[in-house]
Amino acid sequence: LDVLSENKRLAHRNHHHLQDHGVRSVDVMGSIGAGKTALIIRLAEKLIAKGLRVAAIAGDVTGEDDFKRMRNAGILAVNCNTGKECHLDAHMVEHALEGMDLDAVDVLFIENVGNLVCPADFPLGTDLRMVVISVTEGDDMVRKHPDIFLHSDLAVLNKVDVAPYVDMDISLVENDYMSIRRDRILHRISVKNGDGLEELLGALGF
Amino acid sequence: LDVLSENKRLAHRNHHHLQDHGVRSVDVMGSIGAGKTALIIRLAEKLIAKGLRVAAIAGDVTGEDDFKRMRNAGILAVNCNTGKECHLDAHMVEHALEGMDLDAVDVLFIENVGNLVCPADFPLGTDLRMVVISVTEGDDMVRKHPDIFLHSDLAVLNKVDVAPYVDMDISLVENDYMSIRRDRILHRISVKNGDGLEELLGALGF
Ligand SMILES: Nc1nc2c(ncn2[C@@H]2O[C@H](COP(=O)(O)OP(=O)(O)OP(=O)(O)O)[C@@H](O)[C@H]2O)c(=O)[nH]1
Ligand SMILES: Nc1nc2c(ncn2[C@@H]2O[C@H](COP(=O)(O)OP(=O)(O)OP(=O)(O)O)[C@@H](O)[C@H]2O)c(=O)[nH]1
Ligand SMILES: [Mg+2]
Ligand SMILES: [Mg+2]
Ligand SMILES: [Zn+2]
Ligand SMILES: [Zn+2]
Repeated sequence: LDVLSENKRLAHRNHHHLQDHGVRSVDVMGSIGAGKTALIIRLAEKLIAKGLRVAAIAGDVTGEDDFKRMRNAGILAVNCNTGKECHLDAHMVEHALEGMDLDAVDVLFIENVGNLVCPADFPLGTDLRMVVISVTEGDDMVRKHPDIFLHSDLAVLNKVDVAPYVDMDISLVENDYMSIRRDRILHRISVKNGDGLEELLGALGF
Repeated sequence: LDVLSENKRLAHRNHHHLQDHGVRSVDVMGSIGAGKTALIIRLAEKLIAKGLRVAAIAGDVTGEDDFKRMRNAGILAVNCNTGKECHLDAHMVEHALEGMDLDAVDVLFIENVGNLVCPADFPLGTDLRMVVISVTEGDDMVRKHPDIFLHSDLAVLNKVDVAPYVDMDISLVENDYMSIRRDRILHRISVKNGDGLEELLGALGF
């Protein structure tokens, strides 16, 4: 059985499992260091303030850095180390979910491994898939990685607070994104100062 | 035959081929948008000014962005698109080398795909392997990706010019690096303003 169709089958099963428990889920992909963990924590804080119960799976090759940051922010977090893989897959997520009481969860964020290539081919079974890039990586990120932007529902450009200090033409990135996703906008945010976070929550359906 | 030992065999052959032509070669790995292309261009300019002939292989999943930037900087560049792989391998490099007259080359840079995971396992057959990260990705990059730092000869922390604008404790990253590579230093540089580039060239043996 080939790897990708087996992954799709397991993702489908994960999706049913999450929906049966009334959990709304988001796969947070993106480049290394784009701000995925920081964003999940900020969004979780806003959702918890609205009375929602938030959980997260911290996907990483190794270590517990992101898991600890999430747990310290009051999120029901589970750590998921891939060992050698540079992307999470539906099988790993299935096991990570076993460690959670989904009846006590309204929203689940899954932080994928920082990588703009492989995660595109491995859906996890979430309702939505979001890609996070940042202004500090250069204005060619969308052009160079069309696949992951095509296989996701939302795209976010983070760290706009430091745009004045890096050579970055935001409208170039925006045009690249709009040329492959005519129906979507690139959400410009700053996790650091809070810009754009409320609109992003709205676009996620909260 | 397993993939990794086949890759080692081909890397070994590439290495002999490059040495037979007197070419000194560097595999430039690192995170997405860390500044690999910008660094290669700056180092090449300095080497060309010293009378050396510089070539480069621009590894990317898709597109010609980096390849064109290198060619426009006067580097003998060859483009190498991996299609789906998030890392270059020795087989791809073997083919890319076929497009070069190595008797007209003194120094070869190979820009790997932006990824701190898989490239560690796929040596290409170069003399040296270098990992480039930047201050904008957070201070946990080394801790989270020990493998690639263990499987390389030099580590570079780029964009130190913007360190004042991001929450970044450089000494933390440095300590993480020194704890896994006791014999090495983390080269702090800024491609933008030229800091640290001469020392880095020295460390590369030029
Ligand atoms: N200036 C600025 N820095 C930010 C922002 N968001 C995150 N950062 C910083 O970016 C660095 C990386 O943030 P993380 O949340 O660890 O990023 P990540 O995408 O989870 O990183 P990995 O999981 O290692 O791939 C940290 O130093 C953050 O403080 C932002 O909006 N503005
Ligand atoms: N402030 C600052 N920006 C830098 C520096 N070096 C590179 N950049 C910027 O960082 C962004 C990415 O640079 P690239 O050279 O494309 O990085 P890369 O690692 O080759 O990127 P990929 O090949 O896409 O993974 C660009 O906007 C550069 O201008 C630096 O020293 N300081
Ligand atoms: Mg993270
Ligand atoms: Mg590049
Ligand atoms: Zn992968
Ligand atoms: Zn890979």
